[in-house]
This record gives sequence, C-alpha cells and structure tokens, in this order.
Amino acid sequence: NLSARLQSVFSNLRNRGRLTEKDVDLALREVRMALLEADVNFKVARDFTTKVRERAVGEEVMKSLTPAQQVIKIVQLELTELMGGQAARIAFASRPPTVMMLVGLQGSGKTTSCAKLANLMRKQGHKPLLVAGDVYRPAAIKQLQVLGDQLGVEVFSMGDKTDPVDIAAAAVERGRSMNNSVVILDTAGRLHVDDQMMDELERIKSRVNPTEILLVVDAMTGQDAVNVASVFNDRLGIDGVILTKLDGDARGGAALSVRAVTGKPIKFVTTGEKLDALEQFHPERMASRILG
Amino acid sequence: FSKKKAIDEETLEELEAVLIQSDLGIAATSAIIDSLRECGSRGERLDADGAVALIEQELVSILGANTVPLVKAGQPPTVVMVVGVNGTGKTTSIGKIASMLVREGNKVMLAAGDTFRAAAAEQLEVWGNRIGCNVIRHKEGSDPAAVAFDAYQSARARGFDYLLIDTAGRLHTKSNLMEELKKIKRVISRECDGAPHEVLLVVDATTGQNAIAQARVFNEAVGVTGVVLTKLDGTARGGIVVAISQELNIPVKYVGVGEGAEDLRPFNPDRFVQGILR
Ligand SMILES: Nc1nc2c(ncn2[C@@H]2O[C@H](COP(=O)(O)OP(=O)(O)OP(=O)(O)O)[C@@H](O)[C@H]2O)c(=O)[nH]1
Ligand SMILES: Nc1nc2c(ncn2[C@@H]2O[C@H](COP(=O)(O)OP(=O)(O)OP(=O)(O)O)[C@@H](O)[C@H]2O)c(=O)[nH]1
Ligand SMILES: [Mg+2]
Ligand SMILES: [Mg+2]
Repeated sequence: NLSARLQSVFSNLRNRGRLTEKDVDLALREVRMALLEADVNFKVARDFTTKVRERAVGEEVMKSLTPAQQVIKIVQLELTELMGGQAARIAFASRPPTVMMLVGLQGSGKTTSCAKLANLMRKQGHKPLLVAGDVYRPAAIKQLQVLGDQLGVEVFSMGDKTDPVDIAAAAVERGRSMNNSVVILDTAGRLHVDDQMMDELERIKSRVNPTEILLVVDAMTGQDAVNVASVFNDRLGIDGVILTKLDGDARGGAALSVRAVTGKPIKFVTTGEKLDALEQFHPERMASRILG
Repeated sequence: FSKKKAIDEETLEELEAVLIQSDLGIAATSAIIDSLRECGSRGERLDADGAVALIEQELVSILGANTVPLVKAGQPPTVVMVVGVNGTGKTTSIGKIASMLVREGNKVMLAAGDTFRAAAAEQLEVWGNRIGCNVIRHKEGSDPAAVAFDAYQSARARGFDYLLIDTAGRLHTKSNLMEELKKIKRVISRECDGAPHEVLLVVDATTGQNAIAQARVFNEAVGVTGVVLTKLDGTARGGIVVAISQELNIPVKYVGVGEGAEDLRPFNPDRFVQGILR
C-alpha cells in the first residue's frame, strides 16, 4: 500500500540524514501511481500530485523526521478537502414539489437509486412520487413499479409510447395536485456522446426545471469518468453525484475525477442492492479508500 | 504525433497518457513505455509512427491474433452461462447473442436465471419475444439453479441447439453470491457432462482496474471461457481486457456496441487496438 511504498522511498534517510528534492519526487511518483491504480483520471492525478508537491514543500516535509507519514497526511488532507467542501445535502424547492432527476450511463444504478431516494424521502416525512421516465429499456417501467410496490411509494407511468418530456411534465403536474412534496424522475441510461438522448435530457430540464439533477456514477468507472461527468455537467448542469456500488472493492478514484472536473459534490453513495442501502457521502472515508 | 521525428521523451509521455487513459493500467503501460525507451537507448531508430506500430503489435499479440468464436458442444444443446457484476449488460448481451444464433439458423432457448432483481425475468422475456426465443422462467425469489435445471431438461428434450443462461448481477466480493453461482454450474454439469460449455464474463468497457479483480474471482469460482466487452460505443476504450487476457488467458469473444439486438460484433483484436491508439 501507499504508506509502505513511501516508507521504502524514505527508508535510507537515516543514513543520509536529509531529504532531497529527488526523494520528494520519488515520493510523489508513488502517490501518482497509487491514484492511477485507484482509477483516478490521468490528468486529475497529475494536477493533484502537483498540488501535493506544493504543499509538501511548503510544509517543510524536507525537514521532517517522519516524511512518509507527513506526505500521507498531506495527501489524505488534500483529497478530503477536494472531495468535501460544500454541504452535500439535497436542495428542496421553495414551492413543492421538489423535482429530482437522475441521469447517467447505462447500468450505473439510476432506477435502483431513484427507489432508494424515495425510501429516504419517505422516512424523512416526505410524500415522494416515483416517475417511470425510461421508455426504452425492456421492462424498465415494470422494474420501477416493482420497487415502488416494495416501498409503498406511488409510481407515475404513461407507458412506453409517450415522450419522456411529456411524462415528466405530467408527473410534476400530478405531484403538485396530489401534494407530493418530492417527485423523483428516473431516466433511461444514455451515452454522453449520444446527442439525441442528451438533447432529451435538456428538453426535460427546460420543461420541468428540476431542483436537483443528480449524475449517477458507478464506483468502478475508470478513466472515462471525466468524459462522462464533464459532458453531462456542461450540457445539463448537474447539482450533484450519486456514487454507486461502493459495497464492492473498487477503489473509487472516479469520485475524485468527477469532483475535480465538475466541481460538484458527491451527495450520496449506495452500498448494496437493498432499498435502504443509501448513505451520505463521507469525504475522509472516500479519501482513505482511494489511497488503498 | 508528428510522423517522422525520432521517439523522444515527450512522445513517450504522450503515448503513456493515451495508454493509461484507455484503462490499460499502470503496470502494462509502464512495461510498454519502458521497453520503447530501451529501443531508443539502444540507438534503434524509432519514430512516433514506429512506436505506435510496435505497441499495436504487442497488444494484438496479447489479445490473441485471431477472433475466437462461441464454443459448440459435441451434442446439443450447447450450454452458455453468462455472468458478471451488476449492470454490465448480461441480459442485453444474451438477447444479442441469441439474435445472432437465431439468424444463423439455430433453435435457441433462454433461461431467466436472475430470480432476484426486480423485473429481471420480464426483461429477458421481452428479448425472447423480440427475437423469437423460448424463455424458461420461475417466479421471483425461486432458486436459480432450479431454473437452469428445468431449462436444460427442456432444451435437451426439445432439441434446442443453444441454451443461454442469464444470471443475476453480483459483486465478486460477495462470497455467498459466488457460492450461488458455483451451485448453478454444479447443477448443470451434473445434468450434462462438460456443461456449461461456455462461461461468458460480461465486462463493461467503462470499468477501470477493478475488472481484473472481477475476472480473477469469477474465473476462480466458475471458470470463465470468454469475455463479452460491452458499451464500447461510448468513449471508454476497454483497455482492461488486455490485463485480463494476459494474466488469465481468457479471450474476448464479443463486443457490445449499442443497445439493439444487432449491436454485437465478434472481437477483432486489430480493430480494438486501433480504437485505443488511433
Ligand atoms: N451491489 C450493488 N448493486 C447495485 C447498487 N446500485 C445498483 N445496483 C445494481 O446494479 C444493477 C443496475 O441497476 P439499475 O438501477 O437497473 O441501473 P440503471 O442505471 O437504472 O440502468 P439503465 O436504466 O439500464 O441505465 C442492478 O442489478 C442493481 O441491483 C449498489 O449500490 N450495490
Ligand atoms: N450503449 C450500450 N449500452 C448497453 C450495451 N450493453 C448493454 N447496454 C445497456 O446497459 C444497461 C444494462 O444492461 P443489462 O443487460 O440490464 O445489464 P445486466 O448485466 O443484465 O444487469 P443486472 O442484471 O442488473 O446485473 C441497459 O440499459 C442496456 O441497454 C452496449 O453494448 N452499449
Ligand atoms: Mg434504469
Ligand atoms: Mg440482467
């Protein structure tokens, strides 16, 4: 692990007595490699390592008696700061209903996360409405309906022959009239490079003006995370990220990449297939996980 | 890269960035870049074009110079089990493979072995209707091994050429779920010597280094005979299959390039490698 590798970089220090620029370079190389192994994007890892170098030099790691620990501490702090920052809460609309729209690549966990969010909202005293906005994937509507049934949450659907933009508008209208405080829109998985499908999201956004647009990202995503996040953010303006499948052993470097390239906070993480497997994001825990 | 200048440190760094960003991984990338650097230091005249060609050659040889087709059992039905972590495209890939087999004149049966996830069997049934394949399913919550068993008996009795078994997505870190997968395999192999004849691991091209852990654990549990690399129609290059091929000797058999029945191609190493480097 990184700690052990840094120890070995600095291992013969006692003999030489003082840290050189070259030692710091070697240490930073280990940090960058650890980040790349954790799937942090290439450019993000390079920029991050540069920041660490500035701080390491500034905090006089050069004079430290325990440079390996110092470097780890700096990396941990920088990572946590980068991923924490602003409060990662759901924003509620001043006039109900609060409309949340979940978007992202195919298979990332949107439908399941919609249900989990509905579960959380209900526990917090809200009256959520789930919306079946995926009219393309076989049995997608049925999937959301089964989850809604399990939770006792209503699922709004207009079948799979209606434009998702109209479904979203009708759902919000219904939510307003039935006093649902929260409306959660499930959308079809799509590629950020599928212009027509990205356009569909833009049209839903301009039609119903969601309070929260959440990008759902699989924690095992590799280098591509920056491409996906930046396009979704540039085209839609996302409000936050839900990082899924953290119950696996992926290091989750995509979290750092997405945060670095969009500046948007990770609001939730999901840690399993059960509908209560949704948690607040903890930046220090993510930092430790990425560092391995 | 400028075509005729000799391989220099800057070009090597550019190549390193390309390889890492294609999810080739730091180990494989360093090995390639280091060996190119040695060519340069041995005074071998190598320009950027030559370097790219060398890398392509190396990657193609790791991936296997020939595409490997789907296995065909000596006696029908050929049993294909499809496995992988959640959301990678297993169910959709079964639809595509079945569609291809039907177009080739085969009688194909599908087994809805995901008895856990909401509307999983319904999803496979839609595919079955789309392409004209029988789907064997039980109700939600039943034993997936029982579904596999029933499907095999039916496929065998009714002279089907292929039986494709869908399984629930599962993270390789969940040992109880990996045990369930082993049980499905055991039940099938008891019914038919040599079955399942093919175990396809479905890997999402957007996956990073975790794909190697997935491949190792699934291979250890049920013996993976081939990989289906999905979602290559995105911007991810799927470089993680290089490490999977190299370390575990498992060939990529198909790539998924979309969500429709026809969006499946036999794996072509040259084309795949060009996708990374050009
Ligand atoms: N282990 C685990 N599995 C998850 C998690 N979140 C979702 N899944 C599973 O991942 C798979 C895909 O989830 P979906 O909710 O269908 O994903 P989606 O983004 O809606 O997929 P598309 O609509 O096809 O784009 C399912 O098998 C889910 O049960 C998680 O946090 N942990
Ligand atoms: N763009 C693209 N999407 C794909 C491809 N293969 C599958 N998908 C999509 O990925 C999503 C997940 O596919 P599924 O077939 O449900 O995945 P799965 O592995 O069976 O999921 P679980 O059973 O929940 O683990 C769906 O939206 C598919 O349409 C592909 O090659 N390209
Ligand atoms: Mg969905
Ligand atoms: Mg499936």
